[in-house]
Amino acid sequence: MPEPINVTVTTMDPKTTGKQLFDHVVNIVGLREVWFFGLQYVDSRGYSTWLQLNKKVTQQDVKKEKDPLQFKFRAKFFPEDVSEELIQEITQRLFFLQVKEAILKDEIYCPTETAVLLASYAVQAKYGDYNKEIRNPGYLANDRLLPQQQWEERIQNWHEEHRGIQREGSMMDYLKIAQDLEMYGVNYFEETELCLGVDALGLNIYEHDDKLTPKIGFPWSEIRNVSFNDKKFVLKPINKKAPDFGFYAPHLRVNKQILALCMGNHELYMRRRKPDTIEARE
Amino acid sequence: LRQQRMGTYGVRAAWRRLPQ
Repeated sequence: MPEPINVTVTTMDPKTTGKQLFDHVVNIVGLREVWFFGLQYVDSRGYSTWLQLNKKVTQQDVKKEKDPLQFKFRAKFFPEDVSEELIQEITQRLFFLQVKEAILKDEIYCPTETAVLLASYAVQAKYGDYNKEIRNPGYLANDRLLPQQQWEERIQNWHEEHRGIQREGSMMDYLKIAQDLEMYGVNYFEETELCLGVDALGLNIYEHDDKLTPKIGFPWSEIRNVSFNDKKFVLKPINKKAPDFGFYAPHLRVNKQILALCMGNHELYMRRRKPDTIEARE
Repeated sequence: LRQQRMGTYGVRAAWRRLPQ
């Protein structure tokens, strides 16, 4: 399993748009399921945000102290079901690496037992079948698998169970379990007065101390319109009797980001529900 | 400037704009 690598892309052309840069990157990677991905950067105020494809790169607020400009190529949108939607092996691997990293950094909460099982699939993806002839105790000591390293024996027990599963299969098995974690695939906005989560299925509102269980959920099918006016963000339900749901973001640009993520996620949501799927059209 | 400070997305209306 190759480790993730940092790539720096430089351009001479100040007119280059976000889309030209993005297309260049996906061509190099050989990726076709491009609709899940984006280029992430840190803006001049230190906030992580996504490169807009329809604007020039130089018009966007990329931190200028870094030369060359730095971007992370990452999944921006998540499928509703990995086994239905992630077809290309490169797409599967990029999701696997990104989700694994988020779990190891505790950005996605994962109960210990699940973490052990996931780690065993990561090990199967990396080493193949468990073989006690060549795998001496300590064989996982140098791998980042769990927040703490003392779980080798338990991971090994699961690892032995995965005999015969190929690397790609192991990564997909990993993702099939990870996608059921509450925080998987949710874009959280915590600077808002209530914590907001945007994901493939809609908008959720959380209390700041519990990002696992939404206080209220608004699936796309129940939302008529989302909009903002300066720092105020308003969600109008389909049901006209239900009250509008509004909140204030600390900055206008947070509202712009929330709206862009709503549009992108809902676009994919609609396409999935058309008989002619994205994959079929491609 | 005013336009940049506002944004809207019709979730339900978006279905009608989908290419058939």
